[in-house]
Amino acid sequence: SHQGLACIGCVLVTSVIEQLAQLHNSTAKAALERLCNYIPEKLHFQDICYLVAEIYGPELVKLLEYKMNADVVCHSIKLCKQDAGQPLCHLYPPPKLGLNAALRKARRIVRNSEVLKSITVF
Amino acid sequence: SSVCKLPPLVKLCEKIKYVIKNQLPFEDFDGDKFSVFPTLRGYHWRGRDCNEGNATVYPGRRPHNWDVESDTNCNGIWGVDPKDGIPYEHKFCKGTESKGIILLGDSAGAHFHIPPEWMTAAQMSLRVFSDLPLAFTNEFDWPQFSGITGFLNSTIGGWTDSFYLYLRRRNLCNHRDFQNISKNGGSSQNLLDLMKSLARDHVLDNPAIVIYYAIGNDVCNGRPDTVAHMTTPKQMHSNVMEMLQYLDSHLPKGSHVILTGLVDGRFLWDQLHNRYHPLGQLNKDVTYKQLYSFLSCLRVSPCIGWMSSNETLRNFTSERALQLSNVLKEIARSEKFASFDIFYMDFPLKKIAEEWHNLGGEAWQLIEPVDGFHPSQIATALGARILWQKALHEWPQVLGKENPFNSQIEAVFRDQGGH
Repeated sequence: SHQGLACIGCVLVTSVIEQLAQLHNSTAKAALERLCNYIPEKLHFQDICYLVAEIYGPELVKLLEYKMNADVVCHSIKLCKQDAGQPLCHLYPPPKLGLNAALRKARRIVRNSEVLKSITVF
Repeated sequence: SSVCKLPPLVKLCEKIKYVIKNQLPFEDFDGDKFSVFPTLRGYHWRGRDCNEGNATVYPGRRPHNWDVESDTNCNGIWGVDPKDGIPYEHKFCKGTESKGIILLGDSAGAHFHIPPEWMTAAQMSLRVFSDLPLAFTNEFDWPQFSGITGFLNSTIGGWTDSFYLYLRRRNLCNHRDFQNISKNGGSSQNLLDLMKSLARDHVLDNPAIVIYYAIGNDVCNGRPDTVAHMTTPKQMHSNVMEMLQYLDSHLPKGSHVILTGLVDGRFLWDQLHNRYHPLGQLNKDVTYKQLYSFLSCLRVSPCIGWMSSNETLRNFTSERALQLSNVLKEIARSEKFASFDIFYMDFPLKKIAEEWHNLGGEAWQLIEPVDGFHPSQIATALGARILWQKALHEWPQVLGKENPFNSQIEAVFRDQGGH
């Protein structure tokens, strides 16, 4: 269930960043910063937000700027995983080119990400 | 769990784990299970302690020496009337059948709620997230606004109405005598463990009204083979009888137990499946049907049985819930206990929906918007009034008499030290 919760968390946060960018007509990077600024400092919540943004932010921003939806983003950065023999879980309707094709494209975009490679090893 | 390995969070996580494991207030210096700290199972969950340096002073106990010198039961009434030398506690509370309210419940009883503003980009601001630390340290529950033990004005929409507030209004001597012993995921199977955090001495304390309120988790789980993991009627009987036997040996004589039946969760799908989730409102692209399917796919659905597009499964889940409610009904009808009498009521979903409709509301507003599963603040408050009215008309002996000294208590002690 930890794996499922990480996936939900990623899809929620990515959706919010995407929508903040849409509403404020800003870049995904600015939207991510805006979100962390909203989070209270108490109990280190804001620190956690900045830490997560530091780790996942660059790839997340890159994918959002290629107009990938939250499901595709989260599968690409491996916070959502498809178990063998199980369906590919998604919240949003699949993109026009199809979920698998979008995912292949997204993986190509983040293929050289050192951060994601390090996370996978970790 | 990995977040808890971060150095700044290690100690905080350890504290939170302690609280979650034991379901007891973290900040409780005298160890009497009552606290002066609001969250981490503190006074949002049980009446606030009025002396953290003395374990014999806590809400719900019988007053020591009529509280001549200090308030030993934390109800805000103490001292001696200078006019006649009679202790106020004796004058205002003796013979008024003081009693407390104890909830044994699940996330609905603890009032699970995630503010929809947290995932609605159009409403986001600094102010919107100001409650995040409070919600986190209360396990995303809001017992302080709940239908059984709520006592603060709601800041999450709707209004607060609770069995405790009614009981307090009926007799101000009951001030602060409440315990919300609930847990997200609470069911007949795991409430037995949770009950060990009950704070009631069968000799020293006043009687209590215990409400058993596990309204869904016996049929709700997130497993793909959900039916196989539902509680059977036989298991339900055994779990609840074990729980009642525990209560019989811990509650003061003259207590009461009210068993609440399980909800018919088909209401969720019927009201929500084609509505937009807060995340989908901006672009009209996420409905609850999609959310339910996503949660099931990830195996983190709180209730595959009801949050499903499979009508046969939804009907089966309701059928099992009805069978389990019937077990509770039969126990209430046939079993006798030394310390308490026992009653049963169906979960009043239909009545809640009718009352809300009469007030001009719509049925979907009775469900938590973010999770699409729990009762909303409105449903919680309406449910409290319905439960109180039922008890008042059908079991008045449970509630005790109205205290004729209420206005005098108010005149002398005002808000009785608040909550």
